[in-house]
Amino acid sequence: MNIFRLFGDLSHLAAIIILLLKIWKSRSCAGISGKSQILFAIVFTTRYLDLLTSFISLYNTSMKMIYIGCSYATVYLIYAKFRATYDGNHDSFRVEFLIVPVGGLAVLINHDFSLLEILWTFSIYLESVAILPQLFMISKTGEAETITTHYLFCQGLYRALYLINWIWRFYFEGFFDMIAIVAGVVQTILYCDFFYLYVTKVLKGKKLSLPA
Amino acid sequence: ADEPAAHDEL
Repeated sequence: MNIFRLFGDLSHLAAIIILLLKIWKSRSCAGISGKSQILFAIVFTTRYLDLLTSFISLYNTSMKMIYIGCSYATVYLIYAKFRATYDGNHDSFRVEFLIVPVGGLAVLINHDFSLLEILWTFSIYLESVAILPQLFMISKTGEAETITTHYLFCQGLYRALYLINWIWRFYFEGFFDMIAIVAGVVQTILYCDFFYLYVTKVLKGKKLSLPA
Repeated sequence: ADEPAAHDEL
């Protein structure tokens, strides 16, 4: 464990908690892409099946349980409890265009052709594009609530910190996982446009609105 | 460097 990975995990945890609290406190999921949240729940489910097979550490196990629990709770709030506030018309990204290619790629390019490893690889590839429905929804509505932008910033920052963690681990431990690194670079690049808007607008107290 | 046997990252 190094400081970059620890802060990456804490940033990821913050993002998940911010979103869950935002929906719970405001009793509304307006502006939130339910499709992205379903993809994240799939990402955690397929990645953390090793909860059943191997124990790494208390930290590892507890964080995985928290991620899975919160992501399913978020999906439940969006599609069940606060369903009336779900903006389905703007959450129209075709996720099958993500899941099918990612599934195919996971079968073709992986470290080991075993079920758990292919599911882990699928989860890594899926996570890199899972935010697309949310970014697409913001481009369609032309704006995002400030709390949603903080959620997105933490979500994007987490994998950016993981990139630094991988540089650290390669240099100090000689460890690198090309699949996770390439997917992590793609994932972080997808946030660049948002990062620019976040820094130039939200951090200056303005609302995030896109030229519609 | 070889890939990890068990994935130790979240």
